[in-house]
Amino acid sequence: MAWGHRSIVSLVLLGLGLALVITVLAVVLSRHHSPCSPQAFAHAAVAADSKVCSDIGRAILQQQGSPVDATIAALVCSGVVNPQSMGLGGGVIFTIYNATTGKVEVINARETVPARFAQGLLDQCELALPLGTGTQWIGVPGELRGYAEAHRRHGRLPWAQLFQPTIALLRGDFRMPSVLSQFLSHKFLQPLLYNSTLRQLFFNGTKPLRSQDPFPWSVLATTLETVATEGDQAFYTGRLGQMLVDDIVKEGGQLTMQDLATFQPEVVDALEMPLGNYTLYSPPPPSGGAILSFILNVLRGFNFSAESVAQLEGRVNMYHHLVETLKFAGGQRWRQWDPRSHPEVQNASQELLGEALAQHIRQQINDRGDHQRSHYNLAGDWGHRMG
Amino acid sequence: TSHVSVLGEDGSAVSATSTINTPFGAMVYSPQTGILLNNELLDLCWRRRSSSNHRPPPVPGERPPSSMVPSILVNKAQGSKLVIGGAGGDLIIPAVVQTIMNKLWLGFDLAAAIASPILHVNSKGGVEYEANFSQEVQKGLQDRGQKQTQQQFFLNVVQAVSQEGPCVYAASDLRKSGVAAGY
Repeated sequence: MAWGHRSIVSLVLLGLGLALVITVLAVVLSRHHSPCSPQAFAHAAVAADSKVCSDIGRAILQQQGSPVDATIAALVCSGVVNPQSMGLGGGVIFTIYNATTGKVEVINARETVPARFAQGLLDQCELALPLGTGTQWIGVPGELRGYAEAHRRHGRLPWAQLFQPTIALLRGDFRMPSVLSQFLSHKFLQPLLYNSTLRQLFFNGTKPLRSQDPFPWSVLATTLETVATEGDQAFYTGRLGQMLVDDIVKEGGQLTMQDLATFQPEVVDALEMPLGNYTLYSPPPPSGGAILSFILNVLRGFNFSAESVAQLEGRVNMYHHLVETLKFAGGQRWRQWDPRSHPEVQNASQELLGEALAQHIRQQINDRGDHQRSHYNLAGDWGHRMG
Repeated sequence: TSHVSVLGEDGSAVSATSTINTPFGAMVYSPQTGILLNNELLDLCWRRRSSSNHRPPPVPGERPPSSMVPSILVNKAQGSKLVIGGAGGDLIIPAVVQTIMNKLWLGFDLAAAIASPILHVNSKGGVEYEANFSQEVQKGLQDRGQKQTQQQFFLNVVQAVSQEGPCVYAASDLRKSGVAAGY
C-alpha cells in the first residue's frame, strides 16, 4: 500500500511540473508571437488619398487630437493636394463612431440648392454631361460648416491647430502634386481647364504645370489663415464669403451671402443594419447608405466565403449574384431623394434595410443575367462616372 | 471626391467623404479666396421618378442625391471594426461593396481587398470591368447572359482602416497613389 501511495504522489507532482512548464512556454511564446501581421499598427491610423495628408492626420492624433480633429486636418490637406477631388468649395459627410457611448452619428454638410438658380436648369442636363462646368451648377458650399460642426461636437484640439500643417505646406516650397498634374494634362480635361478661370491657377502660359513644378497658391494659404483665426464665420457671414460671392457673380452665378449665412449641416443618427456578426452604420438619404446596405444585405443571404469562391465556377456564381443585385439596386435609386425636400420619400429608405425586401430580391435572382430592364425596375440614366 | 478613414486610440472612428463631383467641379475659380467651386447641382439630373424620365424642378435648400457612403462596420463581440468609404461618382458604391465582401467574407487582407479589380453595372444594366478583372470570370458571366459594356474611366478609390482585436490595419488606394499612416 505505501508503495502505491508514493507512486501516486510522484505522478501528481510530475503532472503539476508538466503543467507549469507548458504554462510558462505559452506565456513566453505569446509574448513573442504577436497575433498581428507585420503591417499592423498598435494604436491608431489614418487612411487618406495621399501620404502627406495621412501623415498630417496621424500627427494630429499623436498630439492627442480626437479622430475628428485628425479627419479635419487630413481633409484640409487633401483639398490642397487633390483639389480636383475636394475642397472648401464643395461638401462633406462625416460618419462618427463614439467608442465611449457606442453611438454613431452622421453630419451631412453636402451642398444645397441656392435660393435662386438658373431657370430650366435641369433641361440642360443632357447638354452638361459628363462634366457639368459653369456657375449654374454651383450649390451652396457646406464643407467648412461641416468641419465646424464636427469639431464643435467631437473636437479636442484648438480649431486653428487643425489648419496649421496645411498652411505650412502652402507657405513652404509647395510643388505640383503628381496626381493633380495628371488630371491637368489629361487630353479631355486640359482644353476645358485652359478655357476656364482655373487657367490662372494651373497654367504657365499655355501649358499646365507639370509634376513638381513650383505651385504657389498663397491666396488659399491666406484664406486658410483667416478661417483658422476667425472660424467658419469668416466664410459664411464675413468678408471671405463676400469675396467668394463677388467672384461667382462676376462669372454669372447667383449665389448670395444670404445663401451662405443660412447654410446649416444636418446631424442625424446613422442608418444601422445588422450584417452577419457586424453592424453596418452608414449615412441616410440623400446619401447612398441605404443603397449600400440593401446590396450587402441581399448578398449576405448567399453566404459567400473563401471556400465558396475557391473554384472558378464559384467565383463566376458570386459575381453573377453581385451583378444582378447591383441591377436591382439601380432600380431603387429613386429612394435616395432628399427627404427634407420631398416628404413623399420620407421613409422610403427604411424598406431598403429590411429582410423582407432582401429575401424578395434573392428570389428574383436565378442563373440568367439577360432579363429585361423592367425586371430590375431600371429607369433612365443615373450617376456620373467621375467624382 | 476624396475619402478619409480614421481610427483613434480609444477605438473611436471617423469615416468622412468630401466631394468635388467631377474633376475640378464647375471649373469655376474664386481668385480672391483661392477656392474652386463644385458643380453639386449636376446631381439633380439623376433625380427621376422610378417609372418616368420626369425630373421635378430643384427646391431651394434641397440636397441632391449622392453616392457617398462614409461607413463604419462594428463587431462588438470580436472587438473588430471596419472604417471605410470611397470616391469615384457612381463607382463609389460598387467599389465599397466589393471591398467589404473581399475583406469580411472572402478573407482578403485590407490592402488586397481594396486593390482587387472591380466590376460596375451601368444604368442600362451593362457590366463594365476594371482593367485586370479576371477574364475567366468575365467569360463565365457572358455565358450567363450578362451584357458587357466597354468603359475607359475607372476613377474608383477606396480608403479604409480596420481594427481586429489589438491589431490596427490601414490601407489607402494605390490607384490614386494613396498611402496610409499609423502608429
